[in-house]
Amino acid sequence: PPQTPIRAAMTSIQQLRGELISTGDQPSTNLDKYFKNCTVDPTQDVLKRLETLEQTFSQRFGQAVGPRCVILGKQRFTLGVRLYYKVMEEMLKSEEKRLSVQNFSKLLNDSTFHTSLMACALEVVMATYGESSFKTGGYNPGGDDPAEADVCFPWILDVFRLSAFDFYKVIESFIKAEPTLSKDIVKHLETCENLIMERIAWRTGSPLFELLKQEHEGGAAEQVETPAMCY
Amino acid sequence: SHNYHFGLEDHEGISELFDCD
Repeated sequence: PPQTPIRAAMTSIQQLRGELISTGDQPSTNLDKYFKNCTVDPTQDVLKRLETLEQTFSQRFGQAVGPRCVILGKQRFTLGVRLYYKVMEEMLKSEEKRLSVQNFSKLLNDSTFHTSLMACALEVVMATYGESSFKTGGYNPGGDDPAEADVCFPWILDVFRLSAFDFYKVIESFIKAEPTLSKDIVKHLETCENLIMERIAWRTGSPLFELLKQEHEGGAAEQVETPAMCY
Repeated sequence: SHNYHFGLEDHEGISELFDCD
């Protein structure tokens, strides 16, 4: 039978759900080991943060899609959490191999890291359901059809008050850690990257300007200290 | 899969991006 857009979307959804069936709603034994290896165990903060993010996300999803869709938002979030845990574990495994380190306390106690990773997982889930795409993306507040509602990127950044700059940091590692992502989803994440690079990261208030200023000042200070070096 | 361009070098990873190296 011909691969219609609806059938393609259904296939992607079934593939995503199939991938995440074995991943529970809680950290796996391996991931728990990484948490326990930390100087400061991040487990309680991770669970509390997820509760808060779920509340925020499902409320905002209901506002964008329709009041009866708050439950849909919770379902998306549940899938997102499984993907978040799965990808985090894979990221830590490859960092452990790369750095020969098992204590990731600083990273796993960084709220921005977790929020960015969770936002990316939700972006993948919504893109799979066709809710976040760069084709339709029409602004339709209150409309009950999720596919038409404005939950398209960068909506998720506003929901979690996340800077595009920080969200950008997890994208490549996310794709590397989850090789089963479909071609369309990888392309979607790459479009998010391009949008950030070309526009969003340069908006007023972006942390990028402060970082560039620090970098510039740091560079200028070096030049003053060692003028002879520059010859 | 879509030929995504991986830009991180071998000595770069999520730890460096979040200043946790």
